[in-house]
Amino acid sequence: LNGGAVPSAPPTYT
Amino acid sequence: MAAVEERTLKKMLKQYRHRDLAVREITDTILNYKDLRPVMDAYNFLDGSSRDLMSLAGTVPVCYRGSVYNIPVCLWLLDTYPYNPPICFVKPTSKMIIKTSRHVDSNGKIYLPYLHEWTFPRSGLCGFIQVMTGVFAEEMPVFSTSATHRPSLL
Repeated sequence: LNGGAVPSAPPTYT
Repeated sequence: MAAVEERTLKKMLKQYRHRDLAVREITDTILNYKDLRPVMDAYNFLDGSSRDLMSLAGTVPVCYRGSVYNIPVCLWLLDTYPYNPPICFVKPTSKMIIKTSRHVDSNGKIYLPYLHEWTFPRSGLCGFIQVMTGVFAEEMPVFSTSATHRPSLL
C-alpha cells in the first residue's frame, strides 16, 4: 500500500 | 513504497461493473500520487442509503505561495466508474478549517467543471487531480488553525 504524507495546510487566512 | 497489487484491487472491486477499466485507472493514479491509497468503505448517499464503495484517500501535493502542502482528500468511485465521475471531498483534519468557495462547499465537497463534463475515456482520475491541484493552488480549500505548521520549501 502507498504511504501517507502528513496532511498540511497554510496558516489560517484572515 | 510498493503500490497495491492489481489482483488485490480486482478482489476489492468485484462488484464494479467495469472492473478492469477501474483497476487500470486506480493503479495509474496511485503510481502517480503516492500518498493516495485505495480503501473500501461505506458511502452514505443523500437519500439515506449506504453502499460499500472504493475511495482513494490520502493527500495530494499543492503548491501555494511558494510552499508545498499535503491537502487531505477523499475521491469516491461509484460502481459505474470510470463511466461516471468520482465524488470528491476535501477532508480537513481537526487542525484545519475549510474555506468555502465556488469549488468547495462547507462539507468539503468539490465542484469542478471537469467533474460535470466527465466523459470516459477522455476524462480520468489523474487528469482530474491535476486540474484539482491547479485550482487549489489558486484557491486553497483548507487552512491550518495550528501555529506549528511546517511547510516544505520548494
